[in-house]
Amino acid sequence: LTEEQVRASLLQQLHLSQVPVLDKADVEDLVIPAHVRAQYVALLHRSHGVLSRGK
Amino acid sequence: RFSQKFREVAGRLLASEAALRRHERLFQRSARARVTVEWLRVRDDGTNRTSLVDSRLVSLHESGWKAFDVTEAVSLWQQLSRPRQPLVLQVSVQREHLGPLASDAHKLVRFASQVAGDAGQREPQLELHTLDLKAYGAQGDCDPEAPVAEGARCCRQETYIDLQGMKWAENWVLEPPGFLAYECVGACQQPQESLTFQWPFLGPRQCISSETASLPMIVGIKEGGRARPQVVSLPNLRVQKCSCTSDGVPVPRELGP
Repeated sequence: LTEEQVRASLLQQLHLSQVPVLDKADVEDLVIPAHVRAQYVALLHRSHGVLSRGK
Repeated sequence: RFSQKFREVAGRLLASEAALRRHERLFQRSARARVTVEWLRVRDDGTNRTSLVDSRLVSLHESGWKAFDVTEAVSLWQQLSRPRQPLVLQVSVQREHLGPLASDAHKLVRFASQVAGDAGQREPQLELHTLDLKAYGAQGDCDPEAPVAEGARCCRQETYIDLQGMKWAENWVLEPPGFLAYECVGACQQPQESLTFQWPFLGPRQCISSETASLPMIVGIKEGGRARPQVVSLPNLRVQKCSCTSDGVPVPRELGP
């Protein structure tokens, strides 16, 4: 798995053609709300539980 | 026929007869028939259940071996709890196209007999070759303490992807800071030459990722000049299992609970 593959997969999932420009000030005070963190944790649990089957 | 365990399997040869040439002028050269292999099982309530295993179009103007891949059915059948029903595979021949104008060419397909010149029972043949995955399979996770030696057996090796170390991810990927991705390394034991035949689907066995899992991330999305967090899931990013298999051959799947 290469850095480029991770980047490309993320851009594809977000339907973006290039990496968005965010600077430190944008995210410095950004708080992740509980419902977003809960969604993330739920996907994380599912990712460790459910297997997708490659060919 | 070659396995000690399945001695009761008798084999026949699957082929369409060259004698069809006598009917050549009846059907245009591209006439084909669909040959389908289904797995027949009887449910507890006595009703039949069929599962499609393999199906392909066969030209009426050819004769010889036509190989169908029944690996998945055999593998799943082997995992059924005992006492289990015999493995019954039904081979049927249908028209290529449906509808009133479809030709009856498919009725000309014949299964050849195993013994040349034998006008006896003409049935398809199932040749079953098994490999002991304890010897020919992967070995699970590599030993994290020891580097993978040359020629070591296929295993899953830890590899850490440090997202914080990636310039493009700065200020964009908020979670996770990094993750264990794993990769499949090592070699697979190859069957003896005599077993590999020249059938199209038995190439060299390779160490591949046979089961993967997605990876969720939290990224910053800028809207209206303000950034907000969003969850996104990246499919097939983490290797869950490595297996030894030949290209195009399905990896035996464990039956679910």
